[in-house]
Amino acid sequence: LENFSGQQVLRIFPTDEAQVNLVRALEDEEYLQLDFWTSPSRVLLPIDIRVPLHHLQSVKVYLESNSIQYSIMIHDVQNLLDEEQRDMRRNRA
Amino acid sequence: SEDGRSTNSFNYAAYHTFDEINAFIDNLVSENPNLVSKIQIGSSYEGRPLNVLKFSTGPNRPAFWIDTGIHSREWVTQASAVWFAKKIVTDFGKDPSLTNTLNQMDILIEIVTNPDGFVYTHKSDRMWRKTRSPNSGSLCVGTDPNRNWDAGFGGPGSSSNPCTETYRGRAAHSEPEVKAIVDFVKSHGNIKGFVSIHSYSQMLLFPYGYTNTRVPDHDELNAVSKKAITALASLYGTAYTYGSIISTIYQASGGTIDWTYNQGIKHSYSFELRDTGRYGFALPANQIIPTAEETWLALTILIEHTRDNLY
Repeated sequence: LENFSGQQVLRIFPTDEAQVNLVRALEDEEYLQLDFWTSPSRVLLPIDIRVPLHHLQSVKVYLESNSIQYSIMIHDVQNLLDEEQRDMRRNRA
Repeated sequence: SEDGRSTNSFNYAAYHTFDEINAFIDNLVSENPNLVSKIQIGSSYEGRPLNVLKFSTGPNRPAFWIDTGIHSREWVTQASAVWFAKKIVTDFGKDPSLTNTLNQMDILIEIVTNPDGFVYTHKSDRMWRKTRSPNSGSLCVGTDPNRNWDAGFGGPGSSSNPCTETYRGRAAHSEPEVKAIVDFVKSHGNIKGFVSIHSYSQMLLFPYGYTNTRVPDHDELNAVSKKAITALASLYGTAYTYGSIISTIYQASGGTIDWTYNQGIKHSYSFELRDTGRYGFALPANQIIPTAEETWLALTILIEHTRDNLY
């Protein structure tokens, strides 16, 4: 099973079209291995992105340097998935 | 394990594997032989059965279709459909509206619409979304089954790059999981309502996604959607938005319900279920039943409207 330890989901709040486009530009940076859980679409609709641990810092710097607001929706994806697996094992037991 | 247990002792507040869900399906059928049957409409790329539950009280009826899990990582959708299936057999004969519906219309539910992807989320990558078919000339696997339909196929809002999550596929209906539904809908010929359920974003959507052109039935679908999300919110206050795909969320080409609408299935909708703003695709299992309960209230509105407005 893929391990998502340290990976975070950032919830991004673009306040204008330019910011939506700046976030959309990240989609083309395949090397970042970003997983857009919700896609950039329109202003004020939050954009959720799962970010690998080793690119977290650079993505946050990119957002902050462009004054794009974001919050950390999930601090460690693997923690949630571990709980999910424990839950399923408990159910089977 | 769940396999041998009855559907009364099945744990609806937990996520389950593909095999456990198929065992549930077989148990539900064997426990309700006069109401429930299983139709295999095809096989996935890796050869897994594409099973549809049919709830029917008589032959040659119009039908209402519900599918879940076309994006495999959206686990709350498959889990909700398991709950819907049990709800139907439990309430039939007791709930006047549902009983009225099933006395004149069938309900069809495809719980695991993308089984290869679903098994892959359990065994390899919990965040997998697409099918698992290989793409010649690329190391990247899979097609987005919600971009593979012959409705605006290949347009903006889908990708030609196999390494992206919205890769449309080499051709419309190239994915066996999609083709199986296409063939079933065409051969059935009397499906009057079609709902494809995704997560997450808390939206109730109707066509189109591939074009800004309004569907001829826009006002009716809009009004019914508003009524449906109001019913949904009445249970736990979960706030939904609603509207056409392109105006509410984004442009998406090759989508399921654009194709079903263009096939003449007027009551075509798509749900994006809850995440309560905190968990996304990793919605904890303790939210399965509340999600299913509130969604069922909205589905009932859509089913009743279809039943009472056959065309």
